[in-house]
Formats: sequence, structure tokens, C-alpha cells
Amino acid sequence: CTSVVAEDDKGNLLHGRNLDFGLFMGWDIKNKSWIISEKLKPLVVNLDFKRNNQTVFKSTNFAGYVGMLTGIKPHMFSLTMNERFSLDGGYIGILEWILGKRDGMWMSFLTRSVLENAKSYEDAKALLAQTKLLAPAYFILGGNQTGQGCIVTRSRLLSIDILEIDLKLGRWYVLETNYDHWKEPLFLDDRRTPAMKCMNRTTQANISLKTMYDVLSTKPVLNKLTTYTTLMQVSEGKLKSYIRDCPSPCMPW
Amino acid sequence: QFIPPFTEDCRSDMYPPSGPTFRGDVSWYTVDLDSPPRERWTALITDKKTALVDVMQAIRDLANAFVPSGKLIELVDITLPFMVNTLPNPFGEEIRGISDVSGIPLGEVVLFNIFYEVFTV
Repeated sequence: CTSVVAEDDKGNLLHGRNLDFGLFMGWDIKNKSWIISEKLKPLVVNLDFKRNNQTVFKSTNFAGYVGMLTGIKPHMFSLTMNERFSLDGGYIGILEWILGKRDGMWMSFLTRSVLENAKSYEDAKALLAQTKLLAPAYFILGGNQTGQGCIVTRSRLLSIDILEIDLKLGRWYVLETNYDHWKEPLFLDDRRTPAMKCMNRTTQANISLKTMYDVLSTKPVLNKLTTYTTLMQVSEGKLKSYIRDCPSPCMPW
Repeated sequence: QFIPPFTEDCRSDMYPPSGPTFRGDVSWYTVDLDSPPRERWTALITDKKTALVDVMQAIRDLANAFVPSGKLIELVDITLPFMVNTLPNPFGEEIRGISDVSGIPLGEVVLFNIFYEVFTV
């Protein structure tokens, strides 16, 4: 996965993500693609969650999946989640759950309840940082005011780090793939460097949903695992998504 | 580069999406949070039933590739329905509704929904 939140020079927060899934879950030799990734693409849908006929939040999802990986609460915040690998992983959480220790939350149920119930960017950030989880994760959150963009790096129990947009430091965007931002990514899977190179080349003056789509379309940020790209703009309550392909030559991950 | 990681120059003018990296647009559905959890996903799942059955079959094939006896899927179908009772509201009821409409065994819909945690295995 790749998620990015950027602030343009007018103070708008733009949020884009590639949802990559299906690694090592069966390779289709003839079509040079991952089997599960290809089977997921027809299930990609945009959802408008309504209460009293009013939109509460919108999401890009896989039909049949009741949790949320990508969503926006119009005019309030946008949220995506990327996988985080850790030895202290979800299987421990599941084991605890089976043994009756159920004070943690399932990751995508947390994102769903934050999108449904949080009242602000700060409220959402606190819930994502402090709620106990069954599995580690990265939460990438965008807001509706200048400076509101962050990556929450979570272990199952703790919030390990929160990296925020900081215009004074020249950090006009935050970008997450699947590795802690203070560490080098796995050399076999460095999508961060090419993504940041393209963001820096775009510059804050030229960043828009259009140019963010360009960054998310650059290999290997776009790869064989990429099922969809979503672009969100909180100030306009806008969510748009596109099903992707990556014709060979293209990185398997 | 024509060797891994196949990095390329930063793309431009990819928007509006078109060409070989754009498979298609995504359709919109409404989920009514005022309706009972068990009925919220009926319209969507009715529409997407074939594709959902398809992906579950692919996951079943994958599991059987690891455990040819089919015992792994049997385990999922026998034990995960019990787990649905432990899931917080409204998720347990919504998952039941999806199983009802799709005809996919409840345990396998539970697996699809907790896959992130299971995948770490």
C-alpha cells in the first residue's frame, strides 16, 4: 500500500492511496498477475454511508468487507490504513481473542467506527492512537485545517510514533508505504523513495488530486498488487477511486 | 528500468485516468445505517454475489493447496461461526447478513472480514 496526505499552497489537504493486496496468495503464470488481487478488483465499490438520509462518511471498499481501509468524513477528515509487519502481529491478537481476552479492537472495525463516530481530526487521531488493537497498523489521517495530516504508527498496544505535516520544517506532505518512517524500507520493496522523489519533483505549488494520481501511477508505487487508487479532498468532501492495472514489465509488489 | 524494481520516471498527465494502467471506474452504493445491520448490505451483495463467491473460491483453492485434505476450510467453516458471536456490534450482524444474501458459509465471510489479522500468520 502507499498512502500520502499533502497540503497544497492554498491550505487544502489532499489524501491519496493505492490499495495493494494479495502478496504470495497464488501467482497466475499465464496472465503474470496475483490471483487474489485480480479476484478483488471486481469487488471494489464506493460506499455512501447514510443516517437520516444524510451522508455520515464515504468509503472505497471490497464488497463483503464490513470494515474500512479507505474513507472520508466530508469536511472533517480522511483516513486510510496501511499494513504494518511485526512479529507481535495479529495472530497473537487472535489467540488472545479466542482465549477470551477481548479488550482489543479488530483493525478495520476501529477505522469504521472512527469514520462513523469521530467528531473531528483531533478526535479521530486520539482514537486511532490510543485504542488497543489486535494487530499493528499504520493509520494515515488528513484533516480540514492547515497542518492537519499525520501518520500514526501503531503496535498492537501502543502508539509508537505520530509524524505530522509541518510546513515550517518544509514537510508539506507525509507518505507511508509499509515500513516505519524512521527506518529504511526493505531493500527489495522500496516504494517510498520513488514516491517521495515524485512528490518532491511535483512540489507543493503543483500538488493537486491530478498530480497525486500521477505519483500513485508511477512504478513501483503502482505494482501488480495494486487493486485501486483513491483520491480524497476533505475541504470538498470529495472521494474518487479507480481500479488499476500494471502491465508488465511491472514489479510483483 | 526493465529490471526489477522497474522504476520509471515520474509519470505525468495520467489524469483523467485512461490507458493500460486504468482498468475502470468504481460504482457507488448507499449503505443505510438506519436499517437493521443484517439488511444493510443486501443490495450491494446481491449485485456483487458472483465476484464475492469467486474470490472466496480462490481463497479456498489457496487453502487447499496448503492443506489438500480440505481440513483447513472445514476448520474455518466449523469454528469461525462461533467467533461471529464475539464480534462487536454491528459487525457480527452485518456479516451474518452478507452470508445470508451471498450464500457463502458464515465462517468464510468471517474469515474475509478478519483477514488482515489472519494474514499476519
